[in-house]
Amino acid sequence: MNLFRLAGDLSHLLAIIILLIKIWKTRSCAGLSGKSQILFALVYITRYLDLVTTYISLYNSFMKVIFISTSLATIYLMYSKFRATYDKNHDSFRIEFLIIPCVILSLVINSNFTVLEVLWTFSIYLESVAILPQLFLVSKTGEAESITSHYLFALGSYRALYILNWIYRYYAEGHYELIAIFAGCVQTILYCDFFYLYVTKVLKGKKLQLPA
Amino acid sequence: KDEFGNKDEL
Repeated sequence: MNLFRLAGDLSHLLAIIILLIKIWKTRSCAGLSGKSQILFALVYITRYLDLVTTYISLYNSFMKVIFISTSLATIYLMYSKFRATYDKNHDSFRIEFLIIPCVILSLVINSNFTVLEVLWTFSIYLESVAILPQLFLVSKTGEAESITSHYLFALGSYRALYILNWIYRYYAEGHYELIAIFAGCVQTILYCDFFYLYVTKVLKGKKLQLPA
Repeated sequence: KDEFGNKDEL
């Protein structure tokens, strides 16, 4: 565990907390993509199956349980409790266009052809693109509430911080995981346009609005 | 991954 890694994990946790607080306080999930949330739940469930097979540390198990349970809670809030506020018509990204290529890619490019390893690889690939329905929703409506922007910024920062962690671990421990590094870079690149808008607009107190 | 192929990252 190094500082980049810890900061990345905390940023990830913060993103989830911001999201839940936003939904709970405003009693609304307007502007949020339920499809991205379904993809994230799928990511955590397929990645953290080793929770029942391998014990790594209390921290590791605790975070895995938190990520799985909060993503399921978010889905419950969006599709059940606050269903009436869910922006269904704008959330029209076809997630099978992401899931199917990730399934194929994980079957072809993986480091071990075992059930757990292929599912882990699938989750890494899927996570890198899971935010696309949310970004698509923002681009469709042309704007995002500040709180949604903070959520996206924290969520995007997490993988960017992981890249620093991977660089550090490569030099400090000789540890590297090519699949995770490659997908993590793709994931971070997808946020770049958003990061730019966040810094130039949201941090200056303006609403995130896309140029027409 | 450690020597048993376990992943310590999240």
